Formats: sequence, C-alpha cells, structure tokens
Amino acid sequence: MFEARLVQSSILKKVLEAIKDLLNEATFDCSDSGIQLQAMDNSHVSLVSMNLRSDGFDKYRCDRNISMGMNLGSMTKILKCAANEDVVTMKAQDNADTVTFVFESPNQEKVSDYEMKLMNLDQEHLGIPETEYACVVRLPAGEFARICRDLSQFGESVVISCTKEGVKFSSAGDIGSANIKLAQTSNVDKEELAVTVEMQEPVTLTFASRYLNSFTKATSLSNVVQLSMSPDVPLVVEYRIGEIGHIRYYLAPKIED
Amino acid sequence: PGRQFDIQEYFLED
Repeated sequence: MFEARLVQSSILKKVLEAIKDLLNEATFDCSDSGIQLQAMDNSHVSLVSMNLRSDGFDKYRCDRNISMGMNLGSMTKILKCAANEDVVTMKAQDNADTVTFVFESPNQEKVSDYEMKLMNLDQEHLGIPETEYACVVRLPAGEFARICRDLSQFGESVVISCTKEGVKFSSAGDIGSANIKLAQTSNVDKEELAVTVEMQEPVTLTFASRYLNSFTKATSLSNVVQLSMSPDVPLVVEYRIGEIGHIRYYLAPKIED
Repeated sequence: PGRQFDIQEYFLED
C-alpha cells in the first residue's frame, strides 16, 4: 500500500508544471524515504531529477517500493480538478496498475477521487556523481526567469560567465547581442533577493536557451535558484520545493565543433 | 553555435 497526503495540493501542481514541458511521461519511484523521479527529456539533452522526502508529507506510507509510470498530460488534467487549497492524497495498492488522487476541500465538504491508469515505462536511470562545482551562483528565481526569457529573443544559446565579481549572461543572434551582468549583492537583508557567488575558478559555458527557459517553469516553487557549473560538465539548475525536497535540472553545455 | 552533448555521455548508467 502506498499513500501520500499533502495539505498543499498546489505544491504537486507546481511540480507538474515544472516538468511537463520537458517530459511527456515519467516514473515516480516511491519508497520509504519518499518520491523520486529521474528522467531525460526526449532529446537526451537534459535530465530532470526530483525528490520529495517522505517526512515532508502530512501523511506518508509506503509498505513496498513502487514505481508508477504516469502520463504527465493525464496527470495535469487530473490535478486541474483540484483547488489550490485542497488537500491531495495519492494512493496505490502494491502491484497496482492505477493510482488514485483524492482531493478534499479544507472543510471536508467536497471529496473527489480520480483514478488514473499507470504506464509501463522503460527506466533509464543514470548515476549522477557527486561533483565539486567550480562556481555556485544563487539568485532570485524570478530574476533568472526574466533573464532567460529576455535573452532567448536574441539567440538559441546563452553564455553564462561566472567570476568572483558576479555572473554575466550573454546571447547574440541576427538582431544583435545582449549582455546582462549581475554583481554579487554586498548587503544582504533578505536571502531571497541576494545574488551570491561561491567560486573556486572562473567558468564560462554555453547552453541552449530553450532548455533554460523550460527549467524556469519551476520558478513558482522557490524564491531562489541555484546554478552550479564546472568546465565540461552539465550545469545544475536547482529549485528547492518548500521544506519537502528539490528539483534539479542538468543541462549539457554546448561545445565548439 | 556549438554542438549539443547528449547528457548520457556525462552520467553513468546505474
């Protein structure tokens, strides 16, 4: 028996919003420790890794490990049926071929359940090695979304350069070029408004702006985004999911031919 | 500009 109850169904809606551009379907691996999802986008350029810890749920029970392959389009339709203030519970029997979503209004006057068929998906689990990154940048998630949106008007690629002074985002294309420099915040009153750089060595890498833009669909999950970079390894774009977990996007850099 | 790597080239299959 698997059962996970979350008072804020909006978290699940936001998680889905954050992955459904990149993935058509995904396997939710449920165990005693929580719910994990790892999947490559269809073009194998980026990897999505999500973790929701069991202790972050209001109720969590998982007697046996269960992998639930879900069509994210169908899941989106079902979650649209939940009001933001509803309490959501996901339930499945061991070896089940369906999952049930139960939505309860805060006053318990309306209770709905939706059963969704599960899919058998080929699992391509990749090992993500522990990496010491040369640069780790934290900045307001809304600012990062704005930068990705603005720069994607110029070209297909965004160059991210990180030095101890700050971080620069650049793009160039047919209409011209654009550079956005963010300096490290000197006085930090509110952490969520700060730009911070932890740097071992300067790094400059080039990424596809289309993917960076897709990652920013997670912006509503967190005030802060963390970018981790090292030469010749994938960028990690990380958003915390409240006190319950995180979503990380790995994007391979572009290389010169 | 540039070629896009396949993410599998970086990460190890479990």
